Amino acid sequence: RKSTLNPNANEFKPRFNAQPK
Amino acid sequence: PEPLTASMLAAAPLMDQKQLLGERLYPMIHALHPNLAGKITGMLLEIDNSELLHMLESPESLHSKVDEAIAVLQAHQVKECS
Repeated sequence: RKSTLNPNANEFKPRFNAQPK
Repeated sequence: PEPLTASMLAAAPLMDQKQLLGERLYPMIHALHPNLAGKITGMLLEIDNSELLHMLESPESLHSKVDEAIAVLQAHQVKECS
């Protein structure tokens, strides 16, 4: 099935610096 | 932080819901693809919140979604270059 993901989605900016655990 | 629940999300305004989900997804995606984490998170946030909540609970569904996003990005970039 056609992927519903949009390659032009705007980049997500984490508000706080979401450090990986 | 405590796990994000559907009721917590429902209490937040729509725009904050995406930010909340994004901030939970971002570290998980960052662990997989540090340099594309922001882009991939942005792409996944267009999925409806119930599926996003599910992905927060089950890493394997998140992984498969992230792989799908990578594939879509690469196909998109190839198209742009050609």
